[in-house]
Amino acid sequence: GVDCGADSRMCCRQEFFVDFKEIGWEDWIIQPEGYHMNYCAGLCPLHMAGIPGLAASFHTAVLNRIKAASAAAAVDSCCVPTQRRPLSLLYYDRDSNIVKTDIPDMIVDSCGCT
Amino acid sequence: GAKAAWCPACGVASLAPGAQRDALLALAKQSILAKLRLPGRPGVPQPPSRAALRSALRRMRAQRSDTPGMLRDGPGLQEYEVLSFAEAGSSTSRSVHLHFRFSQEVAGSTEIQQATLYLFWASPGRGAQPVTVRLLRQDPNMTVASETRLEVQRPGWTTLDIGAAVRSLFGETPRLTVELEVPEDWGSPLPPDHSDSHWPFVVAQARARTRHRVQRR
Repeated sequence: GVDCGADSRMCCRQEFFVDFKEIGWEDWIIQPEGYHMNYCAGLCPLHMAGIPGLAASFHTAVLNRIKAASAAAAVDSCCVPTQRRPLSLLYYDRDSNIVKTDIPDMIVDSCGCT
Repeated sequence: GAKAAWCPACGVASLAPGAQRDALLALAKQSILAKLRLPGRPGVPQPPSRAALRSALRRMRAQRSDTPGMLRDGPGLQEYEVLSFAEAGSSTSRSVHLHFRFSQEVAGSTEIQQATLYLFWASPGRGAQPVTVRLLRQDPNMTVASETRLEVQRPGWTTLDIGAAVRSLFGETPRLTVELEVPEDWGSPLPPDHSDSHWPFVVAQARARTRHRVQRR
């Protein structure tokens, strides 16, 4: 997958870190110090459909040009997560018990076009 | 400016950077609380003493190495491990009530896979000493849900598997009351105060309930 740059327009992964201290949650969340709430953004014209991230080879680029010239190129596909991992949290619950849990699929590692 | 102020993928006016950041932070909070099944962030916690916490984590690690594979990974279901320190309740010269409070969110949406009670005996009398551990229901008569008799031979930690009793009790309420009864000449079965590193605690492993699928023809 591709990480978004300043001027990315095509499908890519936008990094976004939530610092628990910044939102005042550091008193009840023991670990970690923050949450990587990355998300997917950008265009997915049809000729990029089904390819995670940008074209990776000359052959793919040529194939893309052919697809782009086709009549159906007007339809877009969607920029979605292609790899995700759990968020492990250690926190105090309302009764000050210590709870450890792994929340599945909370962190986006890469994005691609459907 | 040169770059159109619109979202390239959805074609609507994009948020101003500050507003976008606030929206994303709000989304992060909402997403984490929803996954933890919490209506809002918990109040400021009363953390356990460092000594008690360090001692409990050490015991848990020792117990885990003694019984590997205690909790096999479930099929992608969210799993919880809860460490709960006792609150001292009513007591007599030879017995004491210990209260453990689990959150409704965890107890209500998970299945308890394993629960272990950790008790420390500072100075039992000579020879094998009979100790009775009862799990009581939360009804007005505090009826006994389960009773176990231990033979304490020497000072140290004792662990008791209370998984089955906790599963049956959690059906009513996520509260647990344990009654400890020791020989008359022992004195109080509890350490002198809550910050002691030998304070009793319970460790429970729980797994999110599988979503029931109803097949209809």
